[in-house]
Order: sequence, then structure tokens, then C-alpha cells
Amino acid sequence: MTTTFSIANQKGGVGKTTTAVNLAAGLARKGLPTLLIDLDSQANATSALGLAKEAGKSLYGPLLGEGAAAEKIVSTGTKNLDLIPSEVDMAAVESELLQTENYLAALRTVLAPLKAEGRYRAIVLDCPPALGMLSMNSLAAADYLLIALQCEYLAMEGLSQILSVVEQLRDAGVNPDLSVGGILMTMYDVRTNLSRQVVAEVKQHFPELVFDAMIPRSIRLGEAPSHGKHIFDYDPLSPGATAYEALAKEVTKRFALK
Amino acid sequence: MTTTFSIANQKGGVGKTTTAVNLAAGLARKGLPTLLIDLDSQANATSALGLAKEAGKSLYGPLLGEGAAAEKIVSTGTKNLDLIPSEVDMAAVESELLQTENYLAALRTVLAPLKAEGRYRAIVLDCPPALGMLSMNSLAAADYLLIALQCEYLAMEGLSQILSVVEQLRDAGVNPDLSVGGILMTMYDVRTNLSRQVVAEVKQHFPELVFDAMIPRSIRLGEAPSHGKHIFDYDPLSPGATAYEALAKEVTKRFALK
Ligand SMILES: Nc1ncnc2c1ncn2[C@@H]1O[C@H](COP(=O)(O)OP(=O)(O)OP(=O)(O)O)[C@@H](O)[C@H]1O
Ligand SMILES: Nc1ncnc2c1ncn2[C@@H]1O[C@H](COP(=O)(O)OP(=O)(O)OP(=O)(O)O)[C@@H](O)[C@H]1O
Ligand SMILES: [Mg+2]
Ligand SMILES: [Mg+2]
Repeated sequence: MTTTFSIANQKGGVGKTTTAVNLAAGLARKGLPTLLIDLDSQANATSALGLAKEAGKSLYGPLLGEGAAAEKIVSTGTKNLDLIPSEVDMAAVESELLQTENYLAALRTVLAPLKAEGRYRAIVLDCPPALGMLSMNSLAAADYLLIALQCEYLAMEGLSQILSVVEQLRDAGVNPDLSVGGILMTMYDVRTNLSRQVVAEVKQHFPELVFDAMIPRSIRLGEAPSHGKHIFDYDPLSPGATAYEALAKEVTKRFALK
Repeated sequence: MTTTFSIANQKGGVGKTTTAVNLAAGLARKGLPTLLIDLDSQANATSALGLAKEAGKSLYGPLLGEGAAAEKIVSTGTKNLDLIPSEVDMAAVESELLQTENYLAALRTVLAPLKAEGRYRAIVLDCPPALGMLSMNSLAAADYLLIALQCEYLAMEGLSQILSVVEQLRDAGVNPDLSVGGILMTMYDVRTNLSRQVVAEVKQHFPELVFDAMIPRSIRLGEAPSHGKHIFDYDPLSPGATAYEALAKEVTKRFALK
């Protein structure tokens, strides 16, 4: 049994990649075999784990009908955590997919053999900051959308847009099983009213979706990618590591991963 | 004479909108008639100035051949500052433009009458976090690219990608006049080594491009959009206002706007 999570939000810089990498690492540390897939041509999840971008080592080919996802898997050095990297060519997928049949189902089709094999308990998809082809494909392939939501005013504005896209994909029958799994508050700064106001507002509108775990603004989370390490390897005692550990626990429980 | 600036960077959340809004307001305060154009379907620049998204009030129509840019201009309440808002439909432009002839020149064509009229001394384009059709169109229409660069490791990684896109557009003859006007360091945090290291690294590689003005991380910049005001109306004495005032001065001088 494999559960697929899409970490998406068209708002940029809200902590999607930081969440995808550290949640995947957190699940792996709990003994859950986890596959992280980098769907962003920026390839930030790839470099945040210290891996190089390599031409041909991404889902670019498989999404356009060449090759299989399993061939693109690399190990990360962290037990139970594998990665499918990204490369700059991934950006071209956005327009090339449009020319194909059933372009919203491309990723679902590519991941089907992996899910059937049941090699992984969880698949985590890191999306680019847009609701383009790659993010839509990730929503079409996912069981749950996890929204990384920065504790800022502008980030809150975009929430209704992505929630309505989920509705549309469900109603159109593209992915009837898709549901919003949760909202993760990120870059929470205890010192500011703005953070508190945003959290209060989101909790008021979506009380059952907001995770108890909140990710504080913590410089160690910003430093970790420059060392090519997830937070548990870079600074396991930091507030960021504690928060992502709590998230991994909460996700494991909420979605009965164990 | 109108000079057009594109504020672009495919990395998300680096301060593109905050820079577009506050630079445009800063130039307007210096008596330079300025037009801010929101090219992001998130419409953050529109809401940051307290204006509502309205169906039909964006460049969506003109980019696909219906209507003129001049009809979409609204006043902002700030002297010398006008805006062309965005709307959710703008996202559809990305795929619809692909079906048209000469799709990279769409924005340049739409802005040509405005530039010929010379009503504005500066046009500032706010781009979405991607190098898709809208950002490419903005680069094809601009005289200068201004890169908002967050003082973070992951933001630095994407720099070479956007710089190579500029080369490609120039070499392909899409916009031979395009040049990189400058790099603005944003969300600089004096307390962290990471910020200092990123600034030092960028200055080492691009000494003549980096603006002297650096934008500090300042909560008032995050609060201003929730009040629908640019920083000069929200908190003119804040570090954010001082920094964007310095940037407006430096941009006026570097590009001989006065
Ligand atoms: N809780 C945090 N505290 C401090 N810095 C953080 C935190 N989370 C993320 N960051 C940093 O903030 C920046 C933005 O985060 P990240 O790149 O994960 O966002 P994203 O949503 O994936 O961005 P994009 O929209 O470009 O894909 C990065 O430089 C990251 O290192
Ligand atoms: N110097 C600053 N200090 C503190 N907060 C800032 C600063 N600049 C921007 N912000 C806040 O950080 C967030 C990201 O900034 P902004 O939305 O301008 O980035 P962007 O690059 O336009 O994002 P996107 O990629 O989604 O278009 C916003 O909530 C904004 O209010
Ligand atoms: Mg990311
Ligand atoms: Mg923006």
C-alpha cells in the first residue's frame, strides 16, 4: 500500500521544497520506505539533498512516454529515503505535455507501476510554484494534497485558488480520490502579530485541516540546503528538526501510514 | 521616452511583487509617471495596492488580441502611479498564447502604443514565479531585467538559469535590446551568516550588477499588503521604506530616468 502526497501551492517561496524534503526524511526515519519526487525544474529538492542535476535523470522522459520511473530512482544516503531528481528540461514538460492525449494523467500513469509494486509506503511530490501542467499532474496522481502555507498575508490570498482547483479535478473525474490532507503553517515567527493573525484566520476557516505541528522560522532550515542535507542530518536538535519530526509523527497518524 | 523594467525570477517568494510595487511607488514619488503591470494570476501586486481583481480588467484580453492596454489602466490613489491589474484568467494565457503566432512578442505589441505615446517615464512588470509564457513575454518587452534575489542559498541556485534565458532571448533576436539592469538583494538579515555569505558570493560574481541598496527583512513590508498600501503610505519611516527609497534613487540614476 502506497500513499501519495502532493506538496503544492502556486504561491512562491512558502516552504514547499523544505517541507517535501524534511517530511520525506522524517517519514523515512520512522522506518517508512519513502520516495521523494522533484517535479520542479529548479531542482531545489535535488540539491537540498546534495544530489547533482543530471541530464536524463528525471521524470521528463517517462512523462513523455520514454522510459520508466523506476529507472530514475537514486538513493539519497538516508535509509528508507529514495529520490527521483529533477533537471532543467522538466520546464519543457509544461508545454510538451499539452500536445499529448490525456495530459493530466501522465504522472499517474508513470507512477502506477511503482504503486502497484508497493515498494514505498509513501511518495512525496515537490511541485513548482504554479498551477501548471506539472502541479496539476501531481494533484491528479496524489491521494492527498498537503498545502505549505507561509504565515504571511499574500500567501493566504492564494488559498482559495488551489482549493478550487482540487474541487475541479475531483468533479471532472480526473482524480475522484483526491482530498486536501492538511494545511501546514510554515515560517511562523512568534515575535510578530502578522504570523499570529494569519494562523488564527486559517484555523478559523479550516480548523480540521491545519496541522498541530507548525514550522517556525529557523535559520538552520535555510542553511541546511547549502550543505546538501535534510534538517535531521544538519542540525537534529534545532527547532526546525523538532517541528518536522512532529509533522512526520502527525502525518503518520492522520493517514495511518503505520 | 519610456523605460520598461521586468521584475522576474523563477524562484518563488523572493520579493518580486514587493519590489515591483515599492519601486514603482518610489519612482512615482520622485515625480516620474509610472505604470505598474501585474502579470501574475495570483494578482498580488493588485491586492498589495488595495485594488480588487475584476474579471476583464487585466492584459488577458489584449494579449490574445482583444482590446487595448490603455483601457485596462486604473489609478491607484498614489500620484504618478497607475496600475494594470491582474485576474485569475491570466493563468490561462500561458497555454492560450502558445496557440498564436509570434507568441513571445504579444506583450511587446500590446505595450507598443503606450510606449509610443510616452505617457509614462517607467513601466514596471511584476512576473509570476516561473519562466513560462508571461515571464518570457515580459523579458521580450523589457529594456532591463531587474532580478529580485533573496539572501538564501536556494535562491542563488536559480540565478544562472534566468541569466541564460536572457542570453537566449537576445541571441534569438527576440529582444536584442534586453539587458540585465541589476540584481537587488532582498530579505537581507544582518543577524545571519547565510545572508552575508550569499551577498558576498553574488557581489563576487556580478560586482557591477548588484545594487548598493539592499532590502532588509522587515515585518512592515510583510504587513503593508494586508492594508492595501505600498510601504511609503503604510510606514514611511520603516527600514523597508528607507531601503526602497534608496533603490528608487539608484534606479533613477543608473537608468537616467530623470
Ligand atoms: N521555516 C523556515 N525557516 C527559515 N527559512 C526557511 C524555512 N522554510 C524554508 N526556508 C527557506 O526559505 C526559502 C523558501 O523555501 P522553499 O524554497 O522551501 O519554498 P518553496 O515554496 O519550495 O519555493 P518555490 O516556490 O520557489 O518552489 C528557502 O531559501 C528555504 O531555505
Ligand atoms: N524585505 C522583506 N521583509 C519581510 N517580508 C518581506 C520582504 N519582502 C517581501 N516580504 C514578504 O515575503 C513574502 C514574499 O514576497 P513576495 O510575495 O513579494 O515575493 P514574490 O517573489 O513576488 O513571490 P511569488 O514568487 O509568489 O510571486 C510576502 O509575504 C511579502 O510580504
Ligand atoms: Mg520549491
Ligand atoms: Mg509575486
